[in-house]
Amino acid sequence: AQECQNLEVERQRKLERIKQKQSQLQELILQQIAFKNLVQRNRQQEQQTSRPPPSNSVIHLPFIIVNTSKKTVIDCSISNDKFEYLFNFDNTFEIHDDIEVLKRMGMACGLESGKCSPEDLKIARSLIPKALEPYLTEMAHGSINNVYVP
Amino acid sequence: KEVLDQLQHLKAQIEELEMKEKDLDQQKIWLQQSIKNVSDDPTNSRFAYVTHDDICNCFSGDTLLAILAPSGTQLEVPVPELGQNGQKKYQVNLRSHSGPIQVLLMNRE
Amino acid sequence: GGLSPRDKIFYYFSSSPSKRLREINSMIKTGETP
Repeated sequence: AQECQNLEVERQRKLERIKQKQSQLQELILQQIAFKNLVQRNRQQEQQTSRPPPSNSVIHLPFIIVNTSKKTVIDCSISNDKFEYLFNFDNTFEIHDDIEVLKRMGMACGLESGKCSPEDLKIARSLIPKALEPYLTEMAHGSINNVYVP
Repeated sequence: KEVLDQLQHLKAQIEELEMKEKDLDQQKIWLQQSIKNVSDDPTNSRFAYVTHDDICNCFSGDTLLAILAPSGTQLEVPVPELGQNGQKKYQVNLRSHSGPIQVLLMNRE
Repeated sequence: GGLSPRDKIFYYFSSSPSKRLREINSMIKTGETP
């Protein structure tokens, strides 16, 4: 009976670890889809316009974004060599990475929120290895919260 | 007998979970490598950009700072503290050891 | 990276997970470290 209890504890621990790793895998799937979608979009747009966009109108990945209210006063100190920056804000701010921006742009086909149309799912399928497609189908209906065995 | 059966059942479940965990580890490594290959590919990295409009549309009305920094650059955010004027101070400190940091100020205007 | 005795959160470009930024945002909003 004691051994049973110990095994049950071990089982729960493994379940938690697996859920965490599954969540990490989902995030990686979203990253791959978002990145490839972005590249495809930009490639198509450049083909249509027959030229790249002006270099001062784009930001290359990777980057992070700090966003704050437009009323916020930002004080910035920069070292001469630009190796160090110090920002002081008089109001709250948020920080987001480029993948978050891509998700907000819709580059992850709505998979991050489980709202993925059949057309978007088809596009997403073409952007990841076949072995991971079962995860994609589950993610299209909402994040996988329990341990999922394809 | 019930306890013995439960024991067997748990052992079998744990074995299955171990295999599942191994599969997940393998898939993660595989996908991380795939992402690295895709993003390092010169034909893809040429198109790996977003426009200012793309970013502004995601954060409507806000003031935005886009930060491009070498890999390994440290971003440090201390817990907000009350300043001498009674207002909270919010800070971001960036430190690079391998190259200059670029910061772009953006807003809709 | 992580919390230092002076209650800071560190994020390292191209290395730290997105989760770290979410922790920072939560700390800024609530004033509490995770």
